[in-house]
Amino acid sequence: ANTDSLGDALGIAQHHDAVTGTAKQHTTNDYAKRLAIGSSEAEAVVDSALSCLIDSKSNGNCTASTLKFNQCQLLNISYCPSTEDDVPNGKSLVVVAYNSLGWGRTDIIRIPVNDHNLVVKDSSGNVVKSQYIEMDSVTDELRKFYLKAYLGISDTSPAKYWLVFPASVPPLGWSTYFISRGTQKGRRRKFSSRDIAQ
Amino acid sequence: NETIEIGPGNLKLSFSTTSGQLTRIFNSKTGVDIPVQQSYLWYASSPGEADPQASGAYIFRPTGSLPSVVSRSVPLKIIRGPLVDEVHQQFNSWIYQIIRVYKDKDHAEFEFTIGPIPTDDSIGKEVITRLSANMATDQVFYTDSNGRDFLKRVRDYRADWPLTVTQPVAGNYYPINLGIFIEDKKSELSVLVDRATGGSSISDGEIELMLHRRILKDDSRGVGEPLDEIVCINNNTCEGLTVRGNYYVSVDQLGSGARWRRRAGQEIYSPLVLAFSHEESEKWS
Repeated sequence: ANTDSLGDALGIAQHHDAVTGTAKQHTTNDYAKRLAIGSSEAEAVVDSALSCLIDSKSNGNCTASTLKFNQCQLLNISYCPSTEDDVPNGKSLVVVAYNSLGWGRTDIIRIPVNDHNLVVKDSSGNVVKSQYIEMDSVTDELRKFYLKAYLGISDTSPAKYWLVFPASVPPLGWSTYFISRGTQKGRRRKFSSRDIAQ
Repeated sequence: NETIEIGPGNLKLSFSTTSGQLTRIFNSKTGVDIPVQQSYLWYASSPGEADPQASGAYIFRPTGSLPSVVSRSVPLKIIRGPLVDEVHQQFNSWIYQIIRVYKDKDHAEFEFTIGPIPTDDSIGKEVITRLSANMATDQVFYTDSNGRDFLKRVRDYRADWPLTVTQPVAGNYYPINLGIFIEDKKSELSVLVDRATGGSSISDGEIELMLHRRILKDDSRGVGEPLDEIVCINNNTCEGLTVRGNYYVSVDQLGSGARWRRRAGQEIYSPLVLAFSHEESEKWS
């Protein structure tokens, strides 16, 4: 994998019709398709680089790394199989956040989940404060329509909640968070909500 | 009981319990307190009949100067939590908004979901969001210059030549790549965007952003097609495009907003990259 397709797609997208949105629809579709192909290939490069950087057992030999990462391109419509699916017994959902800026930052991470009994820990094992937000019906509808239209997926079980937690990431670096099922005793408060009639 | 306040940190947003709309933004750290309303409206696209120039991909030309208000009252759902408070607002069947105020952030995040824009009335629509603040801005506002410095814009005026205004709205629109802000003698109201939009300040104290367009006529400037993108399932169930994105709003003391605009602008365009895996945490190093 390399980033050549992304470079080509970004080059083509500098055309004045692409920048200003004055291309014919079939040309706009082509811009989008090339960017999507480039983005997918670049995603594989980043996943592989993260595996290489993070897996100390690889000793710098990236092909020896056994870590496999995925990204989620459709988080905006709450679609992320990696975070929605049940985590295998004995394992945790690992979230690696990479910061491409030259200063440290604390940002809020928001991922779709189905379990509301999860505990988030940082790389030192400290519990990180988190919050659940029930998925709204507009997002469910968008997800259903666009998964069918773009991926041909009939989505029957949308994610139930957003899991929200803060991630502190160093400059030009990454942080790792572990999400696993908590005990029933330590079950976390979900949310309070209030509807106001029109 | 007439207003409800959200925000677990310094920033507080107040909403009217009767209209459901934003009424005030207050930052307890800086003391800046601005009465501000926020709503969605749409301009009817000129079809190019009486006036031969239609609105299209190249040309923004509304029919008349006044946009239609989408909704004067909106149902609210409020979600409170230790990290973030959310306000969910359904303005109509095709405009939905979530406002998020985070405990440790001094700005508010507005997530808009707009579409599919209905065109069964044969009217093209150009949808805007408008923030109306109680600020005396004397026709002045500031927009970024293609992602670079914010430059002063004066409504109905160009420094380089004597301007005759024939389009009171479109003639004052500017491209927005990073953001737009206004100021009075005490405070600044800034908006940053996550995508290229158009925007302006059509009246003193107002900021508007054009977030989505669906147009039925071509403007005859070369593209040869109306801006009417649709999405289909199996080529038989088709609907207009829905857009979802964010813009970010901050209130600051006069002269203090530049710091937020500079830093937040770069963070918006450089989001954290997230990668996921399933592993045994005990064996993780």
